[in-house]
Amino acid sequence: MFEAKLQQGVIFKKIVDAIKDLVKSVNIDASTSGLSMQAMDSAHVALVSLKLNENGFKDYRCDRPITLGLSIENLSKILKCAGNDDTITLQTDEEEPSSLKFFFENQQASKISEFSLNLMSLDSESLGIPDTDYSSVIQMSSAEFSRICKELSSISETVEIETSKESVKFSVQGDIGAGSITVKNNQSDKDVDRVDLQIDQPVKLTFALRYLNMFNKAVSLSSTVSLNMSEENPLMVEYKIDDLGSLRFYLAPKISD
Amino acid sequence: VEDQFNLAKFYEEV
Repeated sequence: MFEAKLQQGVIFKKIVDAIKDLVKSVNIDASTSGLSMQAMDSAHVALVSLKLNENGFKDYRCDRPITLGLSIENLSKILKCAGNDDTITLQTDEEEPSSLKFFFENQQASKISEFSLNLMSLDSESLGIPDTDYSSVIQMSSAEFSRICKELSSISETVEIETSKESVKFSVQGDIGAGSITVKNNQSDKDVDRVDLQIDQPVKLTFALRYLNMFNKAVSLSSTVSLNMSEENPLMVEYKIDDLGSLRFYLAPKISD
Repeated sequence: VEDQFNLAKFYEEV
């Protein structure tokens, strides 16, 4: 028996909206500790990793580990029927479920929707991602980072991110010209302005902006984002989801000449 | 995309 009830169903809607341009189908693994999901884009350049802890749910029960193979497109269609204020419950009582039940309830419990989504059997192509001690970590406003990526992608397809003790520099070079945006440490008490740099080792890495712009669809999940980098390593972009878990994106760097 | 690394270069399949 598996049942997970999320009080703020809108979070689940936002998660699916954030990943639907990147991955087509995913395996959600349910266990006693919660839900986890890892999936890559078709080119295996980017990876999304979701972890939702059981104690972040209003109700959570998972008698034995199960894997739920979902088409993101079909999941989106079902979730469109959920109101932003609804609770969302996932439920199946089969051991090898062929479908997953969804219940959407409004606040007054006066409207209850029930859907059943057919499940897919997907071969799991998961990667082992070691816990990495990143040498450069940048915490900043997710809206600000999203804006920087959007603005710079009109000049070039790739952005070079270079960190130093007191600042991070986003540089682009394109046919029309070049540009850079330098962001300094800023302990402002205004979320949108605060920038927190923890630079043990400076890094200089280049990434494809179209992936970063896809990751930034998660901006509605958290007002802050962290960029985690080490030389010769994929970038890890993390959106923490208040007392529920985190949505992480990994992006392999470009081969710099 | 020829000038783009792939994640398999950094992480093992499990």
